Amino acid sequence: MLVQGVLAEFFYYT
Amino acid sequence: ARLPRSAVLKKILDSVKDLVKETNWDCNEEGMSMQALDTGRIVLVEVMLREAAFESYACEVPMTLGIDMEPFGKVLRCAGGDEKVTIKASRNDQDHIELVFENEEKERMSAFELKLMDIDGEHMAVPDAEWGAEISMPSSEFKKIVMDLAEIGSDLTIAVSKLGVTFTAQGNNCKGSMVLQPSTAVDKKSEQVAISFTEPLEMTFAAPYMKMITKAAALSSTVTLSLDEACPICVRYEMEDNAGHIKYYLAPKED
Repeated sequence: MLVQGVLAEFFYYT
Repeated sequence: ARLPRSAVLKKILDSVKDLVKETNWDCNEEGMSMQALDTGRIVLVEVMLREAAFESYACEVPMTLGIDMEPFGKVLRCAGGDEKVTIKASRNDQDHIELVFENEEKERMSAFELKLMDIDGEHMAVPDAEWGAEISMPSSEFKKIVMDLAEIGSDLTIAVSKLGVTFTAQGNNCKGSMVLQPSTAVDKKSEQVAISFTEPLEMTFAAPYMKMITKAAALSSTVTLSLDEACPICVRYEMEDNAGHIKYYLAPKED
């Protein structure tokens, strides 16, 4: 089962 | 800032409004840009409208315009696609912007005011990536593939190998895939399919989000998909004449 990733896992907040 | 045709703004609004309800536009001497995340934090959209996009452009001091897309859309619907648009923001009164639409043929002019919002701007840093695969293709073709496969299933898999690029969707009752190979016989660059990759890769994305991302096909005849294993896909539409771009980053689905 695939789950949706979120961008915060890859990018970071500035 | 004066745009020769309101259609550009209408298309940008159409390309982002399903994802973003309100956003800050940063204006400086280079042009107008925005970056926003959808509420689920699954898609990041970036728009750049360079000075070259405008008939005339002047920005004496950098400003941030907090725009609510819904009233902005209502105002833009009042403009004919080929009418000129002038956007005026005053540094003395940062409560609203003025939008003036001019129809030169009919000698008609209309003026609107749009209240600005104070939006807590989140900004995400996107690290420079060395992409494992890049595909450029006609944006209309990408849109058709995504729209068709999104009807089949909610997961859209993109696989790049020496066979070409394969788009696959699987639903409860059916499965479908479409393969594109690099085109050699097409003269026009905007109709070509170009694929480059270092290693074969395969990644899955949410088809409903990918559908929203194809709205920007109206802004550019070509699209570039940049992929890397276990990273968000970058879908980029470059506007003609160095006018700017719209980029989307969509997080993959994972085990």
